[in-house]
Amino acid sequence: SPVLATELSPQENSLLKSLGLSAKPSPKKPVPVPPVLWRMFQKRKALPWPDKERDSCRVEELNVPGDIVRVFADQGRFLPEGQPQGWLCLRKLLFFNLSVLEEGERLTMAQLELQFHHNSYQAPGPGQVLELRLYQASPRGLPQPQPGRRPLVERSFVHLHKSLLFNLSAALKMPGRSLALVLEISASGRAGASGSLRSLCASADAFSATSLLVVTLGQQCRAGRSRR
Amino acid sequence: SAPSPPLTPSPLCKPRRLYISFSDVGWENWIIAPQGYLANYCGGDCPFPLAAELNSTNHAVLQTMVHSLDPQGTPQPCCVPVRLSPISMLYYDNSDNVVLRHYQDMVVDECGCR
Repeated sequence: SPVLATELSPQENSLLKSLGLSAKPSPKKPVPVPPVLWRMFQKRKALPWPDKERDSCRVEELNVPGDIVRVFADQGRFLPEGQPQGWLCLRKLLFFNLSVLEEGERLTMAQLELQFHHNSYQAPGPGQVLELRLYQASPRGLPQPQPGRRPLVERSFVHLHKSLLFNLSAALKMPGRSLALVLEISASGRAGASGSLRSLCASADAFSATSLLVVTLGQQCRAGRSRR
Repeated sequence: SAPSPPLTPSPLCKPRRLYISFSDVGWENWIIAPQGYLANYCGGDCPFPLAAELNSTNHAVLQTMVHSLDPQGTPQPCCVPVRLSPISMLYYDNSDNVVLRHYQDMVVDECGCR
């Protein structure tokens, strides 16, 4: 039978397999390379031999074991604000498709990054804070706020910076095929300050992007460690 | 594609230059960096008597001795990589995520008779 041009030769298939890939990737919408990955790549390229060899199963920049660093883009959508308590500025589903993680990989770090267009959410008055909460949600169905449910992350800010990092390693110790989270940012303060709280929330559109950086130890490194 | 070989070719086992270009392999669409790298390969003879610089094992020394007595029945030792180093690659996976992965044993640094 004729061989389709898109089919891979056995040699190419075997090469891809030895690189840990099940198929030849063909990016449809190539995204820019996250700066953190560029920095790691350039730094490693410049390492002399003994260091390069020694560090091949370790991500020195993050101080964790690992030989695979992935940055997953958020595929979630903004959610209706529902029944806000206080001033709910933003409610968003964060959804990450983790299905590319292979069976034998061991997760060593997961770091969520929230990015804003600029250093927004500056609390205008004393006693006013912005509260950020992250809830773990079921990937199936629309996540609903549940009274009394403890958030995965809860932080208060007087000033939200352009980039916020959260360590989600504990939440992802047993990663499934996907990760779904609900992000809420709300403003709170003294009674009667609703005007300034509203203006505090008005910059919600400054929310720019979310990504999840995941470090894993692949089978190659795990086998090497076992041998040692 | 291979850059021009060194001017003093030696018949002995040693690393030879091999540049692997990912566009030649047809992988330029998904590998972001590097665009290629110097992978090298091992080539050359492992003659009797084996010199120390040929990174031989005791077994290889004995094999060359037996080969010198019985060239038809016993082959010479092979010239193979004995030290390889890793490289890092940045690429897009099947879900369009950007991945940085460290791959071991990608560059031949030293060859030996084994």
